[in-house]
Amino acid sequence: PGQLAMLRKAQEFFQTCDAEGKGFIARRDMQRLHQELPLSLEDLEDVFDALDTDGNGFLTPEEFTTGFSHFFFSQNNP
Amino acid sequence: DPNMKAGATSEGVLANFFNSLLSKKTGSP
Repeated sequence: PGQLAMLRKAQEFFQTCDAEGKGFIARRDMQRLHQELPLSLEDLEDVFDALDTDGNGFLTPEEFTTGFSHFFFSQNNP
Repeated sequence: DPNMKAGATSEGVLANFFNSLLSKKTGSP
């Protein structure tokens, strides 16, 4: 059940980042969130680099979900 | 170990990022 909730949230957040619906998140998509989230451009760069595990400059839904699952389960399993 | 430090930092920055997304979602009607 937790897995399903996590996947739903991950998908929702992915769409928030990929506002154009390209199917991936580019670095500039992440920088655009600067206007919506209380994070600095530097923080958003760090987030992008942390999620982009293969370092190709694009975040796939899989990479995003993997990163989010670590956060989600660390929050829900103290 | 610099790698461990980088790992901990990125974990914190990711937590910050996802928490911001969560509050953005819950904050809007």
